[in-house]
Amino acid sequence: EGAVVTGIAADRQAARISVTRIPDRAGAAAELFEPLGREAINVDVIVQTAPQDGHCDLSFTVPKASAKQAQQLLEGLRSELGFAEVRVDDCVAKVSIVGAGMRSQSGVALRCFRALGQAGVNLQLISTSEIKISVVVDERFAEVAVRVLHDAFELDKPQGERKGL
Amino acid sequence: EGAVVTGIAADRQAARISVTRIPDRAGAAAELFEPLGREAINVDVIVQTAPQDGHCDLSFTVPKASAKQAQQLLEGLRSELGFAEVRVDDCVAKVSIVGAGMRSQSGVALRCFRALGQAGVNLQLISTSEIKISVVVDERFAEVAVRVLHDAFELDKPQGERKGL
Ligand SMILES: C[C@@H](O)[C@H](N)C(=O)O
Ligand SMILES: C[C@@H](O)[C@H](N)C(=O)O
Repeated sequence: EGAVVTGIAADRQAARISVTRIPDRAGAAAELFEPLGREAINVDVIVQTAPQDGHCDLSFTVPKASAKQAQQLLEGLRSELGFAEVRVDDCVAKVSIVGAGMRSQSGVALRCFRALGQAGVNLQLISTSEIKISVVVDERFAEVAVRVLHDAFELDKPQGERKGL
Repeated sequence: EGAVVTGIAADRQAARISVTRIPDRAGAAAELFEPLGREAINVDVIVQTAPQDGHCDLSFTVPKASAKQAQQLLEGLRSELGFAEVRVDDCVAKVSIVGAGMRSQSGVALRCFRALGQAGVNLQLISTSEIKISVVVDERFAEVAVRVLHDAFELDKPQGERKGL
């Protein structure tokens, strides 16, 4: 399988938006993103965890420059959709590990979480796929996060000499 | 930018695991995945939404065959980590849209949510990236989900003749 990590990137222009306690019914996610699609707001890394007692939380990132507009568009849906609140945090950075064959069982996700945990970096949002692991952290930790991940995956060494994944 | 959807796939061998109310402190995610990494459990699509009142929910998928073992490994951490519960649902299917350039603002995510919502398919978990949008649905809706997505993205037409994204 051979997972290969090719790079670490930090996007300090991201803001995190969370919508809490969305009623768990078919179509609710589409209604939520309609106005953002209409206004061509650049939405990235949408994550939703499993519903609980009939409600879901959903988080995603937008450019900091669109955060206010996105918040207003979503607030406008609150009574119609019945969710609890829209929370915006623009003091964050999106840190991504990019590679190939990174299905999480290869330990890439674990090595990433371990390195960030040991450096005291708290994870506000997590999203993994085969080619990318993205986490949102406090923007003050962006430098530290990139550096400890760079070390954890030995990116200063040539690919052939790195510890196996 | 030209987002291109190349295929729709359903994985009926997936189970969804959720760990609720994990204390929101650096390192907690690593401690959670340590035993799964040690036992080489195949973990895919890890999602965590933003912390609330000092706790986070985290969901991910594992092969149905590993669900029981994963649950037991995680239950063993409950008192040490202090999370609320481990929930397993093995009556689910993971449905993925695979493509390129699918940054969500291109409307791919919205078109996906709209098609599934109109077909009455409820989304239990959502994870998006540039090359893949994955949702977890009740396994009874796996066929319907694949069919309505296939239609929504006109995959029976040649790429050049499909509605723009
Ligand atoms: C819950 C978990 O993600 C925690 N916030 C961490 O950083 O590890
Ligand atoms: C909250 C939202 O994802 C809902 N479950 C839906 O299917 O649209």
